[in-house]
Order: sequence, then structure tokens, then C-alpha cells
Amino acid sequence: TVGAVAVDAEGNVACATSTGGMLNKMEGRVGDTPCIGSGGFADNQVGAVSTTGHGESIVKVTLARLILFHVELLTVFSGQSVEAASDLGLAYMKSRVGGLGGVVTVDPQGHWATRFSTRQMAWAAAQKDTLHYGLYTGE
Amino acid sequence: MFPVVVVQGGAGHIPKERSENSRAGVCSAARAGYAVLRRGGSSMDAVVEAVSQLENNPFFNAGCGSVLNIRGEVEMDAIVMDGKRLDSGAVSAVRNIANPIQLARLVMDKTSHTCLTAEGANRFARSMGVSEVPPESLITDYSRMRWKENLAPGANPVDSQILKSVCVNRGKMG
Repeated sequence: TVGAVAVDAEGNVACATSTGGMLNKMEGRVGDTPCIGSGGFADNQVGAVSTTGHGESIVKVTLARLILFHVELLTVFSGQSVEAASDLGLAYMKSRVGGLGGVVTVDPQGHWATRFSTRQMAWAAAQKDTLHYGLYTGE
Repeated sequence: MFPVVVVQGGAGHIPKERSENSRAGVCSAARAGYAVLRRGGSSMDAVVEAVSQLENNPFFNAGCGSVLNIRGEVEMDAIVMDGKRLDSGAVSAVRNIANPIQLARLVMDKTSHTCLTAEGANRFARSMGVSEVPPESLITDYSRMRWKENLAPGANPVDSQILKSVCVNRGKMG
């Protein structure tokens, strides 16, 4: 799976996610990617998320929308980050349905996070003419 | 507020011999998306550009390089969503399309629906003038090798009942 989130100069957010699905899947199997709130979600009032990982688990917890729900709560009540909200969503998916995955998240102010519960996730971010990237936890 | 593009190239295990290409691919896609923003493009233009680049890169599981289904075929899904008006477009189980993400955007921009699937999505693509590509052009040697490795010995790929025992814990990540 691949995906992207962005914030433009007007503060509009967007997400895009695309996938070949799951290795040796049944013919006709559709996972989280094309489902609103699961493979991605974008709302100018909160932010945008693109997800990857175990699709059936992501659908069960509607991961992208769940993370934006946490962004909303954390911002209002504690001023915490999109990073914390992303971790909360991934932790919930792991504890409730045993699913692993990763996300990229932005809020309308341009704060961003790349978080994953798997061993690796390839990611990159460009902001203020600076490129950030990583593959392993902590990079 | 600073404009930003953030991309992901999939979670799970990335074999060491593919890690550098994966890293280079996401960096290139982020740069491409950011270039769109710098030219004054919208966040939607930026994410579609970034994801199109990743779809065209055979080191990622989307577009060219997609994993194969049990029959050894490519079936792809994609979604876009615009935060300004909560507009959204998606396609599922599409074949023979190089950039499903661009087709998803057309669903959003040109129809009143949110998702088109399978042959209906392919027919819509034709009606929009999106050219189809040969199925083989989306299949890499690596994806074919992984498909073969994950077939149970002696399994008939057409028999979906066998699939459950084959795929329960292998290649679970999409």
C-alpha cells in the first residue's frame, strides 16, 4: 500500500491511498483502502490520515477516522500532538483486533506524524524545503 | 502554517535488498508532491501526484508492482478525499489501470458516487478516456515470485476454499 497526506497554503488538507491489496488474496477481496474512514480520511477542521497495514483490522476500527477523533480530543483537551493521536489509534487496533499497521497524519496547521506498529514503514515528508524520511522506528 | 506533504510506502517487513529503493521511492514521491504545493497547487493535486509516482514505482505494492491475488492477477483499490468539502472518490478491484489513484479522483470529480468497483470502474475509466494497460505490465518478477512462494504445495489457485489455509498468517499486510 502507498499513500499521502498534504496541507496546502490555504490550509486545505487531502489524503490519497492506493494498493494492490493483500498477498494471494481471494479474488474480489477488498480491504480498507477504498473505504472512507479506513484507508483514509480528510477534514479541514481536524486533519488528514492515510493508512497501511492489515486491511481487515483497519476496517474494523475505521483507523483513519479513529485517529482524527483522537486528534480532535487531544487538541481540545490537552494540546497534544498528531503523533500521540496516531499512536492511540494504532494501539487500539492492536489491542482490540490484533492488527498491525502504519499511518501518516497531518493537521490543518501543518503538524505531521508518521507512526507504525509494524517493524518497518517507508515514509518521507517535505516541509519548509526540508526532506525527512525513515524506514525503522525512531528514524 | 507551513504546507507539507507526507507519504507512506507501506508497513510491514521490507527485505534488506529492497530497503534503499523503498527509501528513495518515498523521498522522490514526497519531493514531487511538495513541488506541486510550491507551484501553488492544492493539497489534492499534491497527494495524487505523490501517490501516482509510488504507483509507477515497481518497489511498492500499488499500480506496477502490486501483489497478486490467488489467481495470479492484479486487482487494485484506491481512494482520495478532499478535506475542504469532504468530497471523496474511490475504486476497488480495478484491473489494467496504471494509476488507480487518478481514476479515484475522476470518480470524485466527475460522478455523484463515492466508489466504483471492478468492471464498472474499468468501464468508467474507458468513458473518461483513461487508457488501459496490458495486465502483464503491472506484474513484476518479484510479485510473481512472492505469489508462487505463498501458494500451498499442490494448491489449485482457483479453489478459494484452499486460500484460508494458505493465507492466514502469510503476507497479511496490504
